[in-house]
Amino acid sequence: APGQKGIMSFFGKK
Amino acid sequence: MFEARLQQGALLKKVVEAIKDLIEDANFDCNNSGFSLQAMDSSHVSLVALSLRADGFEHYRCDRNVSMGMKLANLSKILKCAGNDDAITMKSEDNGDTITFMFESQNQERLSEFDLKLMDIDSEHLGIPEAEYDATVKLPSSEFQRIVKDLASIGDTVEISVTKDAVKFGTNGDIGSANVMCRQNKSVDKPEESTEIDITEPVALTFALRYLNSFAKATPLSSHVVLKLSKDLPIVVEYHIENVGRLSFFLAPKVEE
Repeated sequence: APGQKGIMSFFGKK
Repeated sequence: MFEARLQQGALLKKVVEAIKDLIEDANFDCNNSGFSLQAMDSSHVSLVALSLRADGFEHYRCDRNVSMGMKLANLSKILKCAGNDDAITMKSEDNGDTITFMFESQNQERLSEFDLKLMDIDSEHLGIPEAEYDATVKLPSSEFQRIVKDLASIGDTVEISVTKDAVKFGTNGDIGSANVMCRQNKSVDKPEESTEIDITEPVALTFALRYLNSFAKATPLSSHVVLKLSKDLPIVVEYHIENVGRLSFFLAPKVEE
């Protein structure tokens, strides 16, 4: 969707 | 082995109903401190984190850490067979390939057992940083559910803006626009209707309503929902499960193209 960020751009992999 | 008994089995039913449309399958992680789950939705826009503390169960035993992969739709099918007043006990042997759900009616006259096959699921755990949020809003969960449902009939996204005295939800769509404002109200005689706002900085962020509507399926778990917002960060939508734990949803914001 336009402008929708992914959650992984905020929370990194452990 | 793992064994955990929840007198209020309905809690587990409500948790699974709240997340089964958002996530297809997930690993349930059990260790000494409790029963938890972390999973992203299939488009990797939102994250679900469930945490049920060991001391929230009437009986809890977990000899070694286990991760049990389940398809939520299948888990839901099984839990729908539990009565709302049933106690639910979950049991699994170490290295077992099934989990047993035992349902006990209140008068203990009916006892049923269902085994669910476990699956191997690749899952990545994300690190959720401890953050101080610019604004925290605690409002009745039914109110939040109504707002996101109503606004979704007008638009696809909602701008949530929080000031010292009020939280505003606004949307725009082809047919028009809509705004709902909830004022801070620390109602003493009806605590279940209170709206409380705690801010260090006014904040306004935009989110996809589709996801917020999905999160609102957790409404039966708690009288209130807590929204936590910070500039340019995912919103946290948190349902506290009294004396047992919490179900939290994280949703990445929409940004201007």
